[in-house]
Amino acid sequence: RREKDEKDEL
Amino acid sequence: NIFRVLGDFSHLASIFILLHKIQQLKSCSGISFKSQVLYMLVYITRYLDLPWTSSPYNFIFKVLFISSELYIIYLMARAYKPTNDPNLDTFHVEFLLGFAGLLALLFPYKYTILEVFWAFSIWLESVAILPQLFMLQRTGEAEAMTAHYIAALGMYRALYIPNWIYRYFSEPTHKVDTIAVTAGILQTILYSDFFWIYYTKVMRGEKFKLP
Repeated sequence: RREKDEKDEL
Repeated sequence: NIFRVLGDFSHLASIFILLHKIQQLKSCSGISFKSQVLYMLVYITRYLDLPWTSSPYNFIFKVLFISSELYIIYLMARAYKPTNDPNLDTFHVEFLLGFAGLLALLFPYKYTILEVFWAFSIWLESVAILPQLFMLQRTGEAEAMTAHYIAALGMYRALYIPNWIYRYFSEPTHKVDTIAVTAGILQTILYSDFFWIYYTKVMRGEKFKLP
């Protein structure tokens, strides 16, 4: 599971 | 999705419109230096995760935003400093910093440096335009380029709203980012009166003047 924590929006 | 990409490019366009205006007119009159410094703070606290950003798209935009904002601040604080009128740029930014700082400490997703700074940056961005709008209020008018700059900047986060709606319905695993959505809606609301004047005046080719 990719760490969802990483912000995927600017 | 398309809304998000349009939003990011509108954001990029706003920065290049501003750069163009400052370099073309060799002046930063009508631009709030305080707002630009706040945006610098927004980018620095938002993109602390720059080194391990996985998507090239995000990486490029983060680098572009930070570097162009640094350059704008250099232009305003050094190159064209004489055209900077500090006694027109009088908004009390400490209120904005306090607002963002408080919300970041009260409601971060997690109490880690990254998350608290990220929440601070989101809330700060939602109010960072206020010194600029306040200055516009005081001068009562703005050059067309300045109006286009503010409009493009406002459109960027406004386009994120349909992006979030689209993601909500199209991505089953998408969890709603309540901080970003709440702040994004607040930010867009702050632009609403400006958008109205911009739409009625500038779209008719008139000069941007407050009624």
